[in-house]
Order: sequence, then C-alpha cells, then structure tokens
Amino acid sequence: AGFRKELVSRLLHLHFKDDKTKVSGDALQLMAELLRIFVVEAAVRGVRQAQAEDTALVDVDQLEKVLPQLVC
Amino acid sequence: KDWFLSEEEFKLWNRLYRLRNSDKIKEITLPRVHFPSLQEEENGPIQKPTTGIHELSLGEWRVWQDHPFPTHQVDHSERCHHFVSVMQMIERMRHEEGESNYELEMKSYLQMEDVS
Amino acid sequence: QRLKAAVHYTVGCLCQEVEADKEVQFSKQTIAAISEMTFQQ
Repeated sequence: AGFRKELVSRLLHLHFKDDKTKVSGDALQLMAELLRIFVVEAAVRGVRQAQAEDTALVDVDQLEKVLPQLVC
Repeated sequence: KDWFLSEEEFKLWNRLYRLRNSDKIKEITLPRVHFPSLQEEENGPIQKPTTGIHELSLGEWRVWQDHPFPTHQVDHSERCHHFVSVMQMIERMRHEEGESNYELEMKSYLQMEDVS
Repeated sequence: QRLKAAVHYTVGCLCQEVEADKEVQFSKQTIAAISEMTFQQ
C-alpha cells in the first residue's frame, strides 16, 4: 500500500499559489515515500506503546502518548 | 487511475475506516496551537469542545514525556531530545522543595558585569 | 472531503499492513487520527 502519485500531486496543489506549478514524477515519488514513512512511524510507535501496556488494541490513548515526540 | 477512490475503494473505506455519527468518537481534530502573547485574530477561533469530536491532546500524557519513546525507522530529532530533557528538568523541579537547584547552580556562576 | 477520504483510505491500508506484521489491531479512531495528522503534515 502507498500514496498514489496523483493523490500526492493533488495534496501538494492544495498549497501551491500557482495552480500551473508542475511537480516532477521523482518529486511525487519522494513525497509519497515521505508520507508513507510518516504513517508507518506513527503506527508502529503506537503499536510499541500498546505492547508496552500489554494490550492488542492501539487506541487513541496509545497514539497520544507517542504524539508529542512524533511531531517533534 | 486518478487521485480519488474507485467505487470499490470507496465501499471499503466506507465499511472499514469511515467514522460514523453513531460512533462514540465521530471526528478527530488536531489541537489548535494558541499563543497567549498573540492577539485573538492572529490565533484564530478557539475550538469549543464538542461532543463526539475528539481533539488529539499533546499534553494529556505530558508526565510520560520525560524519557524518549521507542522509534521505528525514524530516530528522534535533536529538537525531540531537547524537548525530553526539558520535560526531565520539569519533572525534577516538580519534586523540589524551597529554592530551585537550577537557580542555586546558576547563581554560583553569575557575574554581574555579564548582565548589567 | 474526497481528498481526505483518499488519504484516510491509504492510511487505513498502510495500518492494515502494520496490523498483519505486528499482530495488533488499530481502532478506527486511531486510523482517523493518523490520517488527520498526515493530512496536516
């Protein structure tokens, strides 16, 4: 699974001032990988916290515990 | 083909991931950063807590932030290590009585010509 | 909202891979929270 290039392009264009701004395929690929790494990092850190609490469900509490250091 | 979900993907999303009004938490929002030093308009409207909308908290588990949590593929940044060290200092100060050790230590180095 | 749904769906698929790999489960709310954070990033 991963972020489709067209989706990444659409997300980037939300923030571009000039709609005609073009993004190369490589840049889209890199941005898709960055987003994927961010999601997996948040997910796995949540899993590690749930495992430390000996629970098999990663709920919002486990995510909130790792959130401050994740966003840093 | 394009950025939006196909019929099939939309059905899966709707069944597996979509938060419903019937769910206890039907929406998740991120905390709005509020700088008291800035004027109201610069800060934007303060979100009032609404039932069913869970605002993710960066402070709920602040007492836990005095040690670095395990990482996966991305190590902690310098900024994160600094954050943890400040949280450790706050934790230490929380247990102090009377004058702060930090203050006593700094006083011993202070040269008034450095600051006047 | 369609863009957010597309991000949410993709985050859900990635979390499903982590679930299979780590033999844990994510609540829907956790997946939604990670999706919201990703969208903001």
